[in-house]
Amino acid sequence: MRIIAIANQKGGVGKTTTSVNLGACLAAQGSRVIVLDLDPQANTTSALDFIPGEHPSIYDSLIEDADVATLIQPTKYENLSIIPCDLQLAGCEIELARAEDHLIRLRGILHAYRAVAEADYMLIDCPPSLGILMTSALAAADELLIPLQCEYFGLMGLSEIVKVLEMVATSGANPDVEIEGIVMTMADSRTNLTQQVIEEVQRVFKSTVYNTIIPRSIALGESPSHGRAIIDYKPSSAGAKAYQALAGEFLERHSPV
Amino acid sequence: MRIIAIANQKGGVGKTTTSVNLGACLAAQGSRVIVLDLDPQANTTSALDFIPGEHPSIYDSLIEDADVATLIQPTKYENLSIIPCDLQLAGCEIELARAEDHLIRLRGILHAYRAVAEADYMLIDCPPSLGILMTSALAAADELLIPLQCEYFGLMGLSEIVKVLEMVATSGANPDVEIEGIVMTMADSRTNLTQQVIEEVQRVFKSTVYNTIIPRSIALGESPSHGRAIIDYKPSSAGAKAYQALAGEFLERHSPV
Ligand SMILES: Nc1ncnc2c1ncn2[C@@H]1O[C@H](COP(=O)(O)OP(=O)(O)OP(=O)(O)O)[C@@H](O)[C@H]1O
Ligand SMILES: Nc1ncnc2c1ncn2[C@@H]1O[C@H](COP(=O)(O)OP(=O)(O)OP(=O)(O)O)[C@@H](O)[C@H]1O
Ligand SMILES: [Mg+2]
Ligand SMILES: [Mg+2]
Repeated sequence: MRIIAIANQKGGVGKTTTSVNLGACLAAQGSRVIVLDLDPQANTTSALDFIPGEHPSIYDSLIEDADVATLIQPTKYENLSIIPCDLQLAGCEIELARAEDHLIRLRGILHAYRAVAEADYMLIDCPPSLGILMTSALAAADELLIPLQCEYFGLMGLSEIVKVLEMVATSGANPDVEIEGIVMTMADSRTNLTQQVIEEVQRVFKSTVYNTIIPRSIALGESPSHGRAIIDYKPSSAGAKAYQALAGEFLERHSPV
Repeated sequence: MRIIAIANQKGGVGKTTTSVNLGACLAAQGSRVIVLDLDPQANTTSALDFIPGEHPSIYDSLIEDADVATLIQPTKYENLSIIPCDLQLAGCEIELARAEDHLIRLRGILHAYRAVAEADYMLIDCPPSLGILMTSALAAADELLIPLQCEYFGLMGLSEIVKVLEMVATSGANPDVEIEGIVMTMADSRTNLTQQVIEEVQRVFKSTVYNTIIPRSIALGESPSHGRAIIDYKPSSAGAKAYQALAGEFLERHSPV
């Protein structure tokens, strides 16, 4: 099982939308996927039609030693399961901050589970922050997938997450972690800014940047309010086609371990 | 000087865009405004044409006892000044987490400065999180202004920030803090979702919701890349008109103290 952190400290760039829809498209194409909602906002949880707080979150493993396998819930989609989240996880940052092992505790839990896991991929939806939950995910993951909004602030933040990743790698917590890819999101073909940002990112990050670009699509904004992934809610929409193409490209870059 | 926290833990909803442009429009209408960038991403800092890291941030007051007055920098706009930010502030969450007074330290600093301040308003741009920096701002502020994106996840998160505010009030850190207003942002007249979210918020929060609705406007996305406020970058744009109207409505609700 490969563990992939979907992270970017910039808010509202499509982390949750990518976790849910890349997960659902990979599952539809036959991969077994677990989405771990690590954001106390629990948007991935509600986007997959769960009610935050009804099931235990990863908090139970991080703070109370529960077995990760018991936290995994099946979703309405075959091959796709979730570890839901709720607001209680927000309190865990302060609790973890006071523990010596805060950076590697999640890594220990997930790597122990990996030995018995029946999934090909685990996608971790991260909160918009530079805090302990996000760095824990970077310490636990094999790879980092960065959703990047085609906007100026998105570009500004890219160097920061790269720095944080380097810090986690050089700290010894996760020496082999690398950037799996950068996915451009909410591309608006009507503006020059979108094109300028895409060209700048491609110039600097070259083949790390996915060829698939996710367009701004009204259906993508609407699907979470129905608790459905985009390929179920509006399979013919531009958003659904883009995430299916992204899943195809993702599988080309990986062969499940 | 009234202290107003501009906060919402949901990412990408327009906190920075509102801090910068409400600030600039209030200043253009004659109010003296200080924008405090409390987000280590330092987006307000770069949107007002400062380079993050070139000037000391509020970190110097929170951790090293610097006088707040020495941190205030003039911007290119008359009546508008800034306390810039940089990535160093991210480290302060862990340092503050270990201090007993973490919730009220910012409040103490800003209330001491208020006695000598020559400004009418201080707007605090908060990071997208439920962490210590955001709760510090809620403990320090007289009022909370909530930018709310006209999307499903935006609506989901509203009850959480209201809960966090109540927690700060009942903790005794800031008993009188209240919600100043809710500003609907990135309204897209092409989608039903926008209208559904606006009506739901107006139904529950009634007159707390500003009449002014900020439309999705390409110019608003572009202006930060030029380091200019929208009323300077494209004064005739829908975004500029909306933030001027918001400033007018804001002044009607306040008389500077
Ligand atoms: N390609 C798209 N087109 C249109 N709307 C989108 C698209 N991707 C995401 N959205 C909408 O934009 C908003 C932000 O996306 P999302 O919540 O996935 O970002 P995020 O990075 O997870 O946010 P946060 O930082 O709060 O966790 C959501 O309301 C979502 O429905
Ligand atoms: N009304 C609008 N129309 C179009 N684009 C907008 C509008 N308001 C903000 N934006 C753009 O949307 C993105 C998100 O806005 P902004 O950065 O202000 O949100 P934020 O809440 O401060 O984000 P964060 O949670 O990361 O701090 C930015 O790229 C900004 O330029
Ligand atoms: Mg999210
Ligand atoms: Mg911001």
